[in-house]
Amino acid sequence: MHLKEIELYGFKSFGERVKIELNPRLTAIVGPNGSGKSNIVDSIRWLLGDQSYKSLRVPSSSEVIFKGAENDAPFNFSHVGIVVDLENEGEFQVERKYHRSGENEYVLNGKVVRLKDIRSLLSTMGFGLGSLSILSQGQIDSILSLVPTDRRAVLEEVA
Amino acid sequence: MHLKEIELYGFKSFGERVKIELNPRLTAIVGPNGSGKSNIVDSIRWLLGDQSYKSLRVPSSSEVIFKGAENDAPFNFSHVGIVVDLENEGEFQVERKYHRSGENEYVLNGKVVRLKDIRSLLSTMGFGLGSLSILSQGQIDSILSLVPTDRRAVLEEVA
Amino acid sequence: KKNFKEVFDQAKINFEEIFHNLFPEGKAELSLSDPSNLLESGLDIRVEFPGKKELDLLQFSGGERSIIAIIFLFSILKTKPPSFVILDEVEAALDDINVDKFIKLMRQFSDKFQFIIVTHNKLTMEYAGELRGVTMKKGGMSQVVSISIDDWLSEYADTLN
Amino acid sequence: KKNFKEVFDQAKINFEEIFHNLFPEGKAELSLSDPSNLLESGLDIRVEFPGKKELDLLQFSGGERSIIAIIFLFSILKTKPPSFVILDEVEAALDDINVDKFIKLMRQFSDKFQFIIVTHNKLTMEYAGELRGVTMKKGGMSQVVSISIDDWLSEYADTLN
Ligand SMILES: Nc1ncnc2c1ncn2[C@@H]1O[C@H](COP(=O)(O)OP(=O)(O)OP(=O)(O)O)[C@@H](O)[C@H]1O
Ligand SMILES: Nc1ncnc2c1ncn2[C@@H]1O[C@H](COP(=O)(O)OP(=O)(O)OP(=O)(O)O)[C@@H](O)[C@H]1O
Ligand SMILES: [Mg+2]
Ligand SMILES: [Mg+2]
Repeated sequence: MHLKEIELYGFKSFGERVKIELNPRLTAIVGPNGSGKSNIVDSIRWLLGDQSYKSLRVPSSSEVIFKGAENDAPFNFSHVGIVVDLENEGEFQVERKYHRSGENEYVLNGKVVRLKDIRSLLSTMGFGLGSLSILSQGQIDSILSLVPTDRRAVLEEVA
Repeated sequence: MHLKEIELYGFKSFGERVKIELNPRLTAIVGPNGSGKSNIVDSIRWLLGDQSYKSLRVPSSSEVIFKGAENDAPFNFSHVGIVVDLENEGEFQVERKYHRSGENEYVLNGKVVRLKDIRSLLSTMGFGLGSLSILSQGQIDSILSLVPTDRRAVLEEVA
Repeated sequence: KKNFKEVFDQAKINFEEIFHNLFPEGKAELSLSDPSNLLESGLDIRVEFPGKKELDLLQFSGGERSIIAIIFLFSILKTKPPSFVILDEVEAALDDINVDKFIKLMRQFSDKFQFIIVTHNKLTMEYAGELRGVTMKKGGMSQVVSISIDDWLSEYADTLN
Repeated sequence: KKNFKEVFDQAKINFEEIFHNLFPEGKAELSLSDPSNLLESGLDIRVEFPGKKELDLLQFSGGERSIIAIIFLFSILKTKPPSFVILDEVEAALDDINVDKFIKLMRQFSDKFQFIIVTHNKLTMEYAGELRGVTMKKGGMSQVVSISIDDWLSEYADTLN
């Protein structure tokens, strides 16, 4: 089972529909400072329901929506989707759509579901949603905290 | 006025007497991970009287002393000195010697003085001892703190 | 859910094994600060790099802390492998010798989980082979292209001159 | 000691000037959060990179934050130049284009203060010219040699292969 594709439209700096195909083993994302690399990482956290403004690097929830650019008007919605490849058992698609009005929708293979449904489906398939599977920029130093009980919390994520 | 030379003996990983000559304009210190580059930066902070274990990266004050290595026994003292070049007015030397017994000595041109004397001499000469003139590894991100009043504190260092 | 002790015992074996594999002449140990109190005990990490004395975590260099953190991360992930792992510039503080060790680690785990990594490091790019280049050609709007490392490095070099 | 307002006014001019110099099509502003309360007011930093909208400091990328922090640092140092400045890997998060801007800044300040910098970046090393290589040939004991950049890069490449 692996992540086959990420699609972003209206999420942060992605004011154009962008599809990123991923290699089943290893994909390296490169680019100049401020081009949008970490925004891609944030998009997966956001899709899987991360609520923390700090880890999503936004001052408020509507700031995930494309603010516009030099010649482009701001959007009213933000849309992120992933396609998961199940090897012999086909594939499935998970999407999140958010509107500036505050309306929020999670979609599984075209059907609207709750976030809870998505998370329980993913964890039964061994998708592993522990916080250690996504390490944001600068986080590597904090997992080795100087405080022994903080280190324990890191292990408890998977226990 | 500029820093002409740093001498280390028994400070952290410097178990041999090492003299580092500095270029009056720019000197780049390079080397593999763990070779002792940031220890040189710490040695200047320590010489100028920085007391914070956190910024010196030591668990206690005696941990600045060379702990020994593969084939070398630990030391009992730690010694750091700098030579300051005053262009047409000659030069002067500042040293700090610390012994595992806890004895601490500041020396200016061969004469034992107090730390206060060194700091007031250096600041009358425009040596500038504000905390901004030494930026340790990883500190660049924290000077741009997200909290406006923390940013003020940065400015107050020089005000 | 596994219980804490089971996960800890497994992570301990992994941590010591992975460290030994990357630094054969060094020593590493993961232990419980208070084994008599499983419910609250913290974790102690002791590491000795080859030729060096044991140090408090505080005394290691920036790069040494990063490589220890990466090994700690992999040793925990190995106890319950997720299907994918996303790492954003985790090797930024490493010199080329330690980047090589990070790459060796990724190679050893490449059949366990899918890696998606963000990097500026040319050695890491070379190992990955397949790159996705993110740019903002039109001001403020991200675009992504599939690109080979040679094209990326030559395109990049152009922007510099 | 100068009073706070004097230093602030000077730092504001410096910050906006230095930013404009490095990013001619961008905008930057340093201001007091509460100008009516000089004793306690915080500092607001607003920055727009070329082609991009204004953002909250939180929304900038790792590299963008670093270059803003470096400009903020230099704009304060310029109000009361110390005789030397020591910087330990401040440009670690920057890509080559922004490292070039950091180098440009050091060049512009090279007659104001002496720089002592720790770096792994090859562009920074090339600008410095004069290197001090720190190594631990004998396990656990630091040694320092004066070395040219060519010798350093070739010696380094040897350790890799
Ligand atoms: N809501 C938004 N609308 C438009 N653009 C946004 C929005 N939020 C963030 N951005 C843009 O995203 C940029 C930051 O992108 P990101 O953090 O992904 O960069 P990066 O490629 O990781 O760079 P680095 O190499 O410096 O870490 C900001 O400069 C900003 O222009
Ligand atoms: N008291 C001490 N006695 C002996 N060695 C010490 C002592 N304190 C620290 N060290 C050594 O110094 C090393 C750390 O050095 P330092 O932080 O200067 O590395 P660095 O060159 O800055 O590396 P990096 O590129 O990773 O930042 C430790 O690994 C340790 O071996
Ligand atoms: Mg980033
Ligand atoms: Mg260092």
